[in-house]
Amino acid sequence: SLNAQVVHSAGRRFIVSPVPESRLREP
Amino acid sequence: AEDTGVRVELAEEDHGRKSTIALRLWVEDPKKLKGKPKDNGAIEFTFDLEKETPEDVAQEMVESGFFHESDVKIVGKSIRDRVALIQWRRSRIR
Repeated sequence: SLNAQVVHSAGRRFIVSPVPESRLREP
Repeated sequence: AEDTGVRVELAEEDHGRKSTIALRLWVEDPKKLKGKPKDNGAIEFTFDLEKETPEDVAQEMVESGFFHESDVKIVGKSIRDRVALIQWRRSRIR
């Protein structure tokens, strides 16, 4: 599910959030 | 910056004071990637402009399952292009 968080073993946190629809279809 | 199909942008306003900056990366054109990206969510992360390299983050993203190993170069380059722009702007501000 989106807004998930993944913490890499080196400690960096990656937060996944939805991409605004408008940004997905940029030319 | 060259269109790699992977977009990287600032996830916060950059006042040029902190060495770490929040960035957001997402796939705009999956066809340009060799592997199939897991989902097309935007991945937010912090990047230390002084201590880290874009390739470090790209490799960690692959290891975290966001991208296929064969795309580590494209992801690294996309981050590198944005970081170069941030550093160029900061040098102009100083």
